[in-house]
Amino acid sequence: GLEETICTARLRQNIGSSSSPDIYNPEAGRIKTVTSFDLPALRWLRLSAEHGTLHRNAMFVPHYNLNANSAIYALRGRARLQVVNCNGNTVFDGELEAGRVLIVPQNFAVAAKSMSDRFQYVSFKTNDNAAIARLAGTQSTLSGVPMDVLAATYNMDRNEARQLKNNNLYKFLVPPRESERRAA
Amino acid sequence: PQQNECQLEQLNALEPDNRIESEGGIIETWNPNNRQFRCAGVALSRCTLQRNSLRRPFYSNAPQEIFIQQGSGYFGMVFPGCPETFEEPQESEQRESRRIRESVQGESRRIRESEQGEGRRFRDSHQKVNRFREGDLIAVPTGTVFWMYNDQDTPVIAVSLIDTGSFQNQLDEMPRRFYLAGNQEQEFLQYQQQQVRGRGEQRRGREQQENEGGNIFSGFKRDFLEDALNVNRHIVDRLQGRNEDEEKGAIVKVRGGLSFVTPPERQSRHQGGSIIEEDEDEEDEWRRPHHQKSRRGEEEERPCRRGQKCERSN
Repeated sequence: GLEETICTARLRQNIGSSSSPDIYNPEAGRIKTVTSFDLPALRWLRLSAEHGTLHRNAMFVPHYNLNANSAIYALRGRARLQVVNCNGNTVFDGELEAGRVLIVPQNFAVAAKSMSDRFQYVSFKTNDNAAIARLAGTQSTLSGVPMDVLAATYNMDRNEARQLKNNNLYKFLVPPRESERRAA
Repeated sequence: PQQNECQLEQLNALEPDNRIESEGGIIETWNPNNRQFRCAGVALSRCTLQRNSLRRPFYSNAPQEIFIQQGSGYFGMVFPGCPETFEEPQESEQRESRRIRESVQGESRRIRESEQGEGRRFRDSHQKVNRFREGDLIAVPTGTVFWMYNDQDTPVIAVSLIDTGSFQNQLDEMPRRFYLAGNQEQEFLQYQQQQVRGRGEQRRGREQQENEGGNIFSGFKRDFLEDALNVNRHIVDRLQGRNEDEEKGAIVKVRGGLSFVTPPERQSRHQGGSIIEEDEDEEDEWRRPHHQKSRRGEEEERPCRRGQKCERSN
C-alpha cells in the first residue's frame, strides 16, 4: 500500500507572497504559514514554515515560539530584530538583511520592525505544528491574565493594567504610526 | 540522556541545594546537573507561597507537573490564541449574579469603588482561572504562561517537575524559566553558569552573571515596546522592571488581595474577607467514579459511563 500513501503524497505548497495569507493587514503586511495541517507530509519531517512580508515601519509584535526553534532567513529588504533570552538579556539587536539568517531558539522572545518598504522573510520551524505566543496585542498573554494579577505583577494601578491589556488593537502586525507613515 | 549518563552505581536521596528568597515566599531547586536528574531528564523545584502572595507569570521550555503538597489558592494559565472566556458582567447584571469575587478588601475595593463612582468602570475579561487545593496535580504545557496565588493563611507548598527530556523541549536539557515580570534571579541560572564554566567558557559565564535577573520584556528596547503595546514610557518601565522597588523576586506580596472573576463554588465559607472552598466543584463531583457492586458482591470503583445504569442519574 506504499504507493497509495507515500508515493503519491502531496509534497508541495506555495507560501510565497502571492498565496492567500493567513494574517493580513493592508497597512502592515501579511503572513502565511504552512504546517502539517496544510501539507501532511510535514508530519513525517516534523517541520513547518512561515513566510512574511512587512511594510516599512510595520512591526511583528513581540512573541515566542512555543514548541519550535526557528531559522529566519531574510529574502528581501531589511528589518531590525530584537531577541531576548530567559534571563532577560538582549541576545540580538540588529539588522537582518537579505541573504542572512538568524536562529531564534524555542521560547526566546523576538520582535521585528521593517526598515525597508518591503521586508520579506521565510522562517523554518522545527515542529510540524509550530505555534507562537504573543506578548503584546489583542488575545496576547497579557490580555489573558486578570487585570488585578497584572497590576500586582507589575506593581501598577488598575488603570495602567487596563491600558496594558487593551491599548493595542492589533494581534500580530502593528502598522506604522501616523507620523512614521507621513515621513515615509 | 547522553551516553553513560545512566550508568549509575548508586542512587542518593537528595535535598534541594539552592534557595532563592522573594518578598512573598521561597523557591528551592535541586541541581539539574546532578547525574541522577540528567539520567531521568527531569528537573525539580519547590515553591512556598505565603498568604496573599502571587507567583508572577512565567513559562518554561518543557512540560511541567506541579503537585500541591500543602495549601490552596488560585492559578491561571494563558493559552496562546484562546479567548478570554471569564467576563465580568455589566453593573446591572452584577447585582443579580451569584458570581463571587474573591478577597474583596482594602485598597483593591477602594480603587474599584472610585472607578465605579467616576462612571468609568472597566469590565475585565481573562482566560480561565482555577482553584487548587492540597493534593492537586496541575499540568502545565510547554511555553504556557502560568501564575498562582495563595489567598489562604496556610502557606502553599508546590513541588514541580520539569520534563526537560521531553520532545517538546527543543533546547538543551537545562530547565529554563522565562519570567514576564520582575528582576528576580532565575532559579536555575546558577546551574546554567556552572555548566557554561564546566565547558571552559569563562568569559561568557561572567558576562551572563553580570546581566542576570531580567524578565522577558527587559531585553527589548523601550521604543519597540512602546510601539508594540501602544502604552506610555512609564508603563513600559514597569513592564521591564525598572521600578525603584523592583527587588521583590519571583513571588510578590499583594496588598489588599486580588480580585478576579471566579464562578460560585458549591460549598464555601467566608473567612477574613476570603472565600474558602470546602468541596470540589460540581464538574469534578460528576466525574468522580461511583461505587458499584461487582458480581462477587464487592464494592468497587468503576467510572459511570454513558449508557450504564449508575447511582446518579443525568
